[in-house]
Amino acid sequence: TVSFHDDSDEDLLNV
Amino acid sequence: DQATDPSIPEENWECIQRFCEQVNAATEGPSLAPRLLAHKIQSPQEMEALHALTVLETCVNNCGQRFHNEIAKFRFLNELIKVLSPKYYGTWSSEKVKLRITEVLFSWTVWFPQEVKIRDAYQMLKKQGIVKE
Repeated sequence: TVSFHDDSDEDLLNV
Repeated sequence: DQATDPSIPEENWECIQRFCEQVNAATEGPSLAPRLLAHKIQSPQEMEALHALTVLETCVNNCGQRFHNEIAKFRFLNELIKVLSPKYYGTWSSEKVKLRITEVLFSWTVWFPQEVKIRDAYQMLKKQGIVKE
């Protein structure tokens, strides 16, 4: 389950 | 699906509010809802995308910190950027939807100045000439 403070993320898309 | 029904031009506010309540009630609500909304915002049907943006804006104001944290991540912002960018869906997305997304992103840079990822995403769009003024 997603922990309350889930700060996983990905990089900004380069366009 | 009801809140973003493309065959109904008016906003179904009762339905949008029910969706926000569901997001707040479900433990996975705040992490799942942005993904559902991103999918609808990327819809080729203009009306469905516009409705989804209205639901998004309503949720940002009603669905608490966890939902807010999710939409302020690149994981979500990238999905909006894909609709604007010619390298992704920008060429076939409607101008109306792209303008609305730009307005939403700009409003977030103003209302949530502490969210550096939103600011970075918006500045990148300006630098790439995808967002003009």
